[in-house]
Amino acid sequence: TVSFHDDSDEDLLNV
Amino acid sequence: DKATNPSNRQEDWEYIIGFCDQINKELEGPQIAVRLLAHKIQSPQEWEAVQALTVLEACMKNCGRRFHNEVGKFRFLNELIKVVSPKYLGDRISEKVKTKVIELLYSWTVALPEESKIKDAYYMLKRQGIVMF
Repeated sequence: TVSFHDDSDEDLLNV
Repeated sequence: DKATNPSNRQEDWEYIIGFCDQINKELEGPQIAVRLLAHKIQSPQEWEAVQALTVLEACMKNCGRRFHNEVGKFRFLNELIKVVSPKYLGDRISEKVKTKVIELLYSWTVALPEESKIKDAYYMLKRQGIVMF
């Protein structure tokens, strides 16, 4: 689950 | 669902503002909201997607930095990229929706320069020839 302090992210997609 | 209902005859600002208010009230409002909005923006029904983009724009204006931070993550920006890219959903999405997505991305590069990932996403789309002008 995502929490308020979760700053995780994924990589930018390439098109 | 009410704010983006395809059977709405016009944009329903009571529900749109209600959605913004709910985001502002809840600790995890922005995280939950962007997941819901991404799903609606990718709808094959143009009117549902258009309303979702109106809701997104309203949230950007009314829900402050917590919401901006969430929109400014590649996790959400990638969902918008999928809408405009022919490699993902682009061929199945109307020009009206794709144009609006690109206009919103551009407007945020100007209005929110501190959200640097929005610029990364927008200029990537320009480099790849998906944003032409």
